[in-house]
Parts: sequence; structure tokens; C-alpha cells
Amino acid sequence: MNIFRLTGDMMHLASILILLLKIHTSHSCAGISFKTQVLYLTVFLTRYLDLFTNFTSVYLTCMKIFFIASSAYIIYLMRFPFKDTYNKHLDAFRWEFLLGGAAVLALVFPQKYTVREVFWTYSIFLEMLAILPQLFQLQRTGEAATITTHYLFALGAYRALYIANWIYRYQMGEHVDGVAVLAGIVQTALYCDFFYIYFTRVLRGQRFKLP
Amino acid sequence: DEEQTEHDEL
Repeated sequence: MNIFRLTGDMMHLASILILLLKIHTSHSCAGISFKTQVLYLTVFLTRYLDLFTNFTSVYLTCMKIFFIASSAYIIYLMRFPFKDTYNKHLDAFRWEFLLGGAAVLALVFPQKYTVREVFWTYSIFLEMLAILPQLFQLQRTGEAATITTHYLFALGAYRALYIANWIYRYQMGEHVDGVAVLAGIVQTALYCDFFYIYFTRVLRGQRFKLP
Repeated sequence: DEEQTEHDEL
């Protein structure tokens, strides 16, 4: 565990708490992609298959349980109490391609052909693209509530910090997963446009609005 | 004997 990894995990945790705060304070899930949230739950469920069979640390176990439970809870909130605030016409990304594409990549690139490894690889490639429906919706709407942009910033920062974590690990001679690094770099790159507007507008107190 | 790959990241 290094400082980049720990800060990255904390940003991931923070992103989910910010999203929950947004939904609860505004009593609305407007601007949030339901598809992205379902993809994240799928990512956690397929990645943490070893949750109850392979104990490594209290930290990992607690975080895994939190990620699964919180993303399931967010989906529940979007599907039931705040269903009326969800606009499915804005959430129009064709996510079948993501689910299918990640499945193909998972069958081509696993380190070993075991159920766990194939699912783990699937989760890595699915996470790589899971933010696309959310970014697509942002693009369509052209603007976003400030708290929603803080959510996206925390999520993007988590990914960027993981890259710093891998560089650190590599230099320390620790094991680094090639597939995870490659997918992580692609995933972080997807946030570039968002980061630019976040830094040049939102952090200067302006509304998030696409040019 | 098959050894599990260790994935220690979240």
C-alpha cells in the first residue's frame, strides 16, 4: 500500500459519498446515468468473486463490501424512490457494445483460463468503459450540477492516482498487472475533456457548461 | 497444482 493507492481508494470512496449526497440533498438523480451505475455494480460483482473465499486484509474486504453495497443502493435509489427524476432519453448510450466488447476482451486477455481470472479481466475492461454512458449524457445535456461534477472529478482522480500508484509499484519492483495498467490508462484518458472544463470553469466558481 | 493470481487492488 502506497500513498497514491490509498489516496486513490479514498477518492473512489469520496466519489460514491458525493453521489449519495447529491441524490439525497436534491431528492433527484437527474444528470446521473443509470447505465453507468449498473455497469459499476457489474464491475464490482465480477471483480470481487473472491470476497468470501480469499481473505487478504480487513481493508480490502471492507472496501469490497462497501463498493458492492453502495452501488446496489444507488441503483435502488434511481430505480425506486427517485425514479421520476430519471430521464431515460438522455441516458441513450448503446451499452450493449460495452458489455459485449468487454466480454470479448476478457476471453482474449486473461492471465489464466479460470472462471475467476476471466471474470476479473472482464471487470477490468468493463470498468475501463463504464463511464462512457455518463460522459455521453453529460455531452447531450451540455451542462451539469456542480455536485455532479465533483462526483466525476473524484472518480477521475481515483483513476489518475492509480496510474501514479503503478509507476511507484513498478519502481519498487512490486508486481504490476499489465492488463489493469493498460485499461487504467485508457480509462483515465476518457476524463481528459472533463478535467479540462472542471479545472477551467468549476474550480473558478462557474457552472459546468460545455462550449 | 493451480495457484491463484493475487489481485491486491480494488
